Amino acid sequence: MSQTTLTKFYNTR
Amino acid sequence: MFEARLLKSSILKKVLEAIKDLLTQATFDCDDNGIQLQAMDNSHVALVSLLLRADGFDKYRCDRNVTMGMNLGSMTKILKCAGDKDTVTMKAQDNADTVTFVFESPNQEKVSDYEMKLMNLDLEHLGIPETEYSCTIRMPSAEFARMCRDLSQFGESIVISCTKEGVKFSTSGDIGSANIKLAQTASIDKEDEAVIIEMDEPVTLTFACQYLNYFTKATSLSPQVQLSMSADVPLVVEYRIPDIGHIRYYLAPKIEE
Repeated sequence: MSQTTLTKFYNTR
Repeated sequence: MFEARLLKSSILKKVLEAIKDLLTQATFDCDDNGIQLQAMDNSHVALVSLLLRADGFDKYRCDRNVTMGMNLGSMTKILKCAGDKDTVTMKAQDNADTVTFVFESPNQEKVSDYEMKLMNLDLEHLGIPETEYSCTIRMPSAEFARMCRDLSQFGESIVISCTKEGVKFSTSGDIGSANIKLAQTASIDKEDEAVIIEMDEPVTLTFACQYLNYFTKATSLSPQVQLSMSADVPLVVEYRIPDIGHIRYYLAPKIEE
């Protein structure tokens, strides 16, 4: 299993 | 001028306790509506979103929007100087480079103030859309903390699987494996003690134990915690802080390589 990051799911503002 | 007064400093102490393991610094955005904070941990795996509504404070004044970048280690040191029953007031002038914390004992006999330098933080903000989740699970926050602690002895990851039968938390590692199944509470007498599962579609996701354990530092803020999950999106762990707001944690899942 590999850890994803939140920036994979949400755009930065 | 910004001024926010809480009758109980313990709320602010607990909030800080709930974020300081994940974040070393953060920006407190203050406006008419209250105080908000959104920040990711260094690795961008988890995010903290805090809301303290203006109407939850005993006194709240914010003439102009104020952005206060704070070192949370320094803020923790200062809040340790407040007694649990002290009132706490945060104050800052417009465009100030310091914030002042004033602590007053219940009988007003001791008044202390601590001024802290603010920081200019250029942190990334994420736009998180309103999301309908496939599963939401509400349970006593102490029960969730206990489960995370128990399971993290066995493995580095926890698999959370929500079906119509209930929710299952599983892990495995060198010494073996562990599973905890929770069913929805049959009859809800005390809402704080209930397990309530709402499921539109079954979801199974895997998360790092370490982060879930960080989130449980918020346990003393709320008797209940809510987990929201959909396939292939981050988990949301929400603690509602009575009468004033909430703290939400977002956690990116682990996926098959």
